[in-house]
Amino acid sequence: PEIQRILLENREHYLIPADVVANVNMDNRLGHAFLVLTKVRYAKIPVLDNDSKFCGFISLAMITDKMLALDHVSLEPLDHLTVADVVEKPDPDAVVHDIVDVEQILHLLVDNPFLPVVDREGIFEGIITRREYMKSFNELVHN
Amino acid sequence: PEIQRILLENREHYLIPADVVANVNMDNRLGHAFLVLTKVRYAKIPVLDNDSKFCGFISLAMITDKMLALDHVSLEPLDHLTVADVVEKPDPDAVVHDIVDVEQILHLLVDNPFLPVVDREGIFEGIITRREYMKSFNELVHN
Ligand SMILES: Nc1ncnc2c1ncn2[C@@H]1O[C@@H]2COP(=O)(O)O[C@H]3[C@@H](O)[C@H](n4cnc5c(N)ncnc54)O[C@@H]3COP(=O)(O)O[C@H]2[C@H]1O
Ligand SMILES: Nc1ncnc2c1ncn2[C@@H]1O[C@@H]2COP(=O)(O)O[C@H]3[C@@H](O)[C@H](n4cnc5c(N)ncnc54)O[C@@H]3COP(=O)(O)O[C@H]2[C@H]1O
Repeated sequence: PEIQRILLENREHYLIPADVVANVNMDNRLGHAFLVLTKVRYAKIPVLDNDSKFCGFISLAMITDKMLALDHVSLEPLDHLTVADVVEKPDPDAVVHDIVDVEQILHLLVDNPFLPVVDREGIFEGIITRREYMKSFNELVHN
Repeated sequence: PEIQRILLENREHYLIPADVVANVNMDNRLGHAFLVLTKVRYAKIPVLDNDSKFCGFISLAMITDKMLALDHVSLEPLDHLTVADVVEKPDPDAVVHDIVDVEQILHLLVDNPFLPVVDREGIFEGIITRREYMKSFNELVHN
């Protein structure tokens, strides 16, 4: 249908390249990730290793969850833990290797606000977000 | 086009009713909102007043931002501030009063992951999320 045509036409524009995607490193202290997530305002961001390979996601809730002790909030984890201690491992089926498979990507975006894109060696290339697909659907309806 | 037909057909099913939407109250302490946002895992949730009127949104980043002092992280704000001190006021144009205007809702969902729905007096009725629209688009492509 029309909807497939418009997705195929725009497929080269959907990738947000790695250099403009906020991310943190597996061996960063949690305090660093706490600061980055507070300042960039993105809900969840990718976690990479020292070879720029994609390792998973991190959000503020994953950090604050470690700060909740029995009856008080503790700052200890910000100094004593690293991103690797809280990173959420990705669902291997929700990692994109081929940005031209727009139907598979649409299917994955139903349950994921964004999808990481990696090359054959697992190097992080960027993300595809719901917003870009919503923009295409909106243009389809309003034209 | 087809896309409009499918949105109009499903329009009654897009609203997630207020009783299943996590929210906090304007006069809650920030520590309470910190706990709720950590546990429910939603990035942003609605803030209501004592008359169930919609007042705005809150996310963990709005709370952790207040915790960042000059060279350290402080727990003080969790006890001394309330939700009202950090609530993000809504853009009046991004509040839905009529859930059957599917084209206007699609337009607003391009830049907003979800939209609050209120009645004529401003009472909170629920939210409409990108996920439900993405689900319809996915069905359109895969059928
Ligand atoms: N600084 C900003 N400028 C303009 N609009 C903004 C914005 N921050 C958030 N938004 C809007 O809010 C939506 C949800 O952002 P959220 O941070 O929850 O969820 C985001 C975030 O977790 C991630 N993301 C998007 N862009 C990113 C980037 N450059 N770096 C890292 N993560 C990113 O992908 C999710 C979905 O993004 P998407 O664009 O579909 O949807 C975004 C976008 O429409
Ligand atoms: N517990 C859960 N079970 C299943 N899927 C989950 C989930 N938590 C998150 N997701 C998935 O992740 C997406 C982004 O969630 P996020 O919390 O960033 O952003 C959410 C959140 O800020 C808000 N939201 C959604 N449902 C909510 C609820 N019941 N109460 C409060 N806020 C809600 O609307 C935004 C967009 O929601 P949407 O459903 O389009 O998109 C959701 C959904 O596809």
